[in-house]
Amino acid sequence: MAAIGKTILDSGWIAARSTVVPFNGVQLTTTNSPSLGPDSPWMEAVIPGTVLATLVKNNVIPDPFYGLENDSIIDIGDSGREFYTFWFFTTFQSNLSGSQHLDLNFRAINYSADLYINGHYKALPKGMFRRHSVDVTDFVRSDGPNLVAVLVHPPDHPGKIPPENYQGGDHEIGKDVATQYVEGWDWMCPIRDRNTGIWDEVSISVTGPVKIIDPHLVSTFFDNYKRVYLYCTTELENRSNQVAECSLTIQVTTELEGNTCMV
Amino acid sequence: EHLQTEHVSIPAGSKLQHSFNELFFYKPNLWWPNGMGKQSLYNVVVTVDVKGNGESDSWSHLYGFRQLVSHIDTATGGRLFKVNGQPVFIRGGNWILSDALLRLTKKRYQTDIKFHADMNFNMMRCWAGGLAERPEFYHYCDVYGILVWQEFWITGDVDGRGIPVSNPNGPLDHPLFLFCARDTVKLLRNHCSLALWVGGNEQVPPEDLNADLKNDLKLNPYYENIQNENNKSAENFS
Repeated sequence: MAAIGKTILDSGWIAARSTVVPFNGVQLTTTNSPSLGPDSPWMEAVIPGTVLATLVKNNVIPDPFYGLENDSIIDIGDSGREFYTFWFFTTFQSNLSGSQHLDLNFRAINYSADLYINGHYKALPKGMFRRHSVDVTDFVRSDGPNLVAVLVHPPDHPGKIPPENYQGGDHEIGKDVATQYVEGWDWMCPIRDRNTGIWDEVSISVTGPVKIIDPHLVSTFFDNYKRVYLYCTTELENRSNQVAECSLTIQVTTELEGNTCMV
Repeated sequence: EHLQTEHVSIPAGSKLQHSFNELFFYKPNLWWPNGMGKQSLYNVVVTVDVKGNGESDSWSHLYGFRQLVSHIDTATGGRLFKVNGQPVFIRGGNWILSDALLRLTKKRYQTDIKFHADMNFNMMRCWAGGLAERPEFYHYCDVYGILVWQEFWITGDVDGRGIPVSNPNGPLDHPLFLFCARDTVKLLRNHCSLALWVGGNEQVPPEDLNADLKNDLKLNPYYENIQNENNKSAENFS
């Protein structure tokens, strides 16, 4: 039985340019799982981080923040989007009991992605500033590693960088819901991959039949801050096929000294 | 008094929203911006146990009690902030991100934000052309007393200006913009350092986006009513 809670998946990731990987997502997560090696196109990936971060880590490109090295890195406006379309791959173990659920969570991806887990497919829609939480309970297995492959696509409108006057490039990036400094600004060189990548935390979380979603805390103040009320509203999702009778508890503590808490 | 359990029955395969009865605090330690007092934080833990299954899920967050208001001063045109009733002289900096390869670690955020606090800053403005910053960023702003001015993703150079002229109506997909905005608010709203949401950089977003953002971000009337009711009965409070 797996412990309730979150496990961050920030190590063990590998990556490869999509154009040099001869397999699709189903194959990568079933019969042809990738590995590192002298003849392999796969390299250690930086998660969270961008495609450029992974390329810098593996010395495929120079560090763009030194000297004029950024100029030697091909811009997505010249290379095309497929040049910075990358596969990311990792594995994890799970040991769910009958009533437990497992979510695979991406706190942010730029810009969209195709997720494969043990041969099953889920689309991760467009938008740099959105969370993706996928219930993968029906896809995971406890008798071996679970294989995860994520094909990350760059922004739809990466734009082109004019030879002079970097200010916002050709402004195409503004058509997407993504960070806009990446086409360059008066204080910033263009970012060649436009920050494509799995750029924030990836995790798996185990829950029972009921999941807590996005609690909201609000406080109100009276009598010169002597009288204060804390309100908490939360969404709850019952993923089982029977009514869930729940005990819902809220506890507020403050650390007095060391590990001593006041309840 | 700060431990409360309530019973909830959730139909099969469905979602519901539950509001706890309010928790009362007498003179809690307040959270203050850098330079005005301590950054007191309380640990709020929510757990759900399901009959026959035991613990099903839990959630925790460090929460600071602070009342923050701001308004545009008609005399100067500047925005004035008050925290816990006290006016704050804002000393701040513009912020895009700490690493353009987005290798964003807790340690890096801690170092960057402590550095701003050590400079006696009390506010950071997250520019619209950069990131909606991450929870770790906000965590350390909570810890070090930095107020955050967070902008959504509208800049002057992607709204009909620039050479060549940019798309005049913001991002192409307005529902996607609003989806991302709403999800970002849900991600960050419990941080006491979060001081102000701003539609975009030096401008107002397209009319429909602006109207929806303003509507979604206004104070829930429920809390306004509570505030009014409690003010009426304040004299009877023992």
